[in-house]
Amino acid sequence: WCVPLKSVYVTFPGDVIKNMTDKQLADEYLQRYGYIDVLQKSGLQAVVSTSKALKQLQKQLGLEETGSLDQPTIDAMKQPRCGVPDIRN
Amino acid sequence: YQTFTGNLKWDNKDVTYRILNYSPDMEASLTDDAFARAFKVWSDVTPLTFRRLYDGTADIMISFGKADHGDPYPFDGKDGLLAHAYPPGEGIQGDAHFDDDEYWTLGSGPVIKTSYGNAEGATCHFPFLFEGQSYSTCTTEGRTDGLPWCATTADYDKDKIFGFCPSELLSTFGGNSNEAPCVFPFVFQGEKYDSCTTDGRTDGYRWCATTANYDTDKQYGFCPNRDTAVIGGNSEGEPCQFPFTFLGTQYSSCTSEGRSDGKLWCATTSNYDTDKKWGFCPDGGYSLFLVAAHEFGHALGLDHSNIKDALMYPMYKYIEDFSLHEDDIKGIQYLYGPKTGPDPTPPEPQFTTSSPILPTKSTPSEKTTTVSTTVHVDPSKDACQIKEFDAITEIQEELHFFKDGYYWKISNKRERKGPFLISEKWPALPAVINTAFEDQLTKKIYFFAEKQFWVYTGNEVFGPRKIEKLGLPSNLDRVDGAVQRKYGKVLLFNGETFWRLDVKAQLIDSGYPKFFDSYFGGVPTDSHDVFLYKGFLYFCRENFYWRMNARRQVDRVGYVKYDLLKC
Repeated sequence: WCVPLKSVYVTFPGDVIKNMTDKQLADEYLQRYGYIDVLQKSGLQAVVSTSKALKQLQKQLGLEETGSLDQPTIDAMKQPRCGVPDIRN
Repeated sequence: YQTFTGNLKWDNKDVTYRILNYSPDMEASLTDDAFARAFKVWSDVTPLTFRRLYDGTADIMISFGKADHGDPYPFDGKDGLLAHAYPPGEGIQGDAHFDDDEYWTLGSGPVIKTSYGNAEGATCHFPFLFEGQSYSTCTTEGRTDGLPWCATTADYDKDKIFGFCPSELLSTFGGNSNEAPCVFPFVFQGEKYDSCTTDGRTDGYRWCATTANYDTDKQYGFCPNRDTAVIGGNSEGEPCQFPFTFLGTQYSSCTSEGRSDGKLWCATTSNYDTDKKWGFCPDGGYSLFLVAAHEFGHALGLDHSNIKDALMYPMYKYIEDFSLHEDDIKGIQYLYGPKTGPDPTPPEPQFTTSSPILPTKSTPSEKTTTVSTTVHVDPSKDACQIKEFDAITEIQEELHFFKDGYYWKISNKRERKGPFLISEKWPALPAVINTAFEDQLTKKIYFFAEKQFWVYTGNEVFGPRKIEKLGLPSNLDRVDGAVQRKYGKVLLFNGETFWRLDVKAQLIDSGYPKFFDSYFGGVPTDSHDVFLYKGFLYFCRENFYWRMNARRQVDRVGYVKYDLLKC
């Protein structure tokens, strides 16, 4: 019966703001762990290589290799992990 | 499993490590123990040993840091990236770094080691009863000196066993004050401080003066985090202040109100609305033991695995009763071979072609008969990557190459076979042998490893016995080479000297040792291996060989791996 508390979201000072978009999160993750070469080409090549990189990541993490940024992949990217890249260029 | 390009690994088996600093999350002895157990994970399955250094440069330098911590790979705050390590090598290679914006525990909540009191250093028991009330954190209740304490059993009222929790009022760590407690207030840069501070530092660590005036005395120490300390936020390490006010409402415990990510937080003053001081509440934390065992895998030469249950899988997963996955064992033994040596391990059943038979109970020197089949191991172990073999010798007309528990052989048709496990064909042998030879009369095979030797006749073995038994000097630490001569004689080499063994008499002939260069001119006197192959003597150093013909002339110098190993 109680009206659900209308949650008010506040910005906490010093909070490591991680509200990147999923796309930003993915780009940073794929680069940090070696799935995308940092000197990333732009345009169509970028799209192709991101899809390829996502497939590689999904393979490494034992996920379904869809090549798209689906929810299981986003969730996996938010998991705590080791900082050593998975792929060494 | 994967190794790093070039199979980076430590050449020395006794690897050293040094802990450069500590996290305020865990008492130093708990951190020491977590690292020691993490190294033991790997020494249990390899010939590696790990020795701790307390100063100077160790192979593996271990440190905690936050964000940009001095290498090109900054950490990222709480969660996300937990730690990283570098593959074996010089300098930063081999080092392991842990992100101290994480909450380091043993994986299932705070591990609070007490001091003083009457609990003799036992860890807190949460929850515990005190004066009928239940406590799930340390408390200052019942005391006037403000020191946080806890019970180390479930019921203090009944057992009366307690100890003090880590607190800057009790002791500091690191710094230059031998763990002396903070003095409050203290003066720093002319200002008065009533609590620990990160002022004056860029690494975010909380510290305090251990005298009333830092400006004059320069005495300081780092403040241990209390178990109620917040993590991250803008008050890292400060304890929660209960109750606190947030958006006009009072809270007496951690809350996720105000956040969209559901993480529990608290204020570190009584009023968040006015002071805006806050941090995340301690959760289960990350197991320093598990993360360290993973990072030390990198520091030993293992890259990430794609086996989800393997320790070297990149994602963190808390496991209560941890044991190394077979993928990790295969990976580390690919680099360093299997464990050898004294640890009593239950004898493995030897398999005949039909069914397992338990090994006959025997003392090493007795004759033991084991029937074993040679099992191929991971074919990807590449002999051509090996720079220097432990031993090379011709057995049953095939040239055998021994290295770290494995061997390869070159048939007469010049094809390379292997790797095979030494322990499968000659189970009594250690992983690393120094030399071997097949006696041409009896076809017995002699193996030498440090100060011991074994004699195999088919599957029967005599040994190990001391090389002194053959009449070699007691201070001789190893035999590096063996060359069969006519009439049942064998030359045994070590450095610049050699002896002649009468195989039948099992004794060194008189008049020996002799010096190398008066008999074998033009070859290196520090050959790590000397053997006879198809009538020629081969002297090996690194990956080269010098071939000497029957007239003792050096008629060829070449590469072991191309000319002999056929890479």
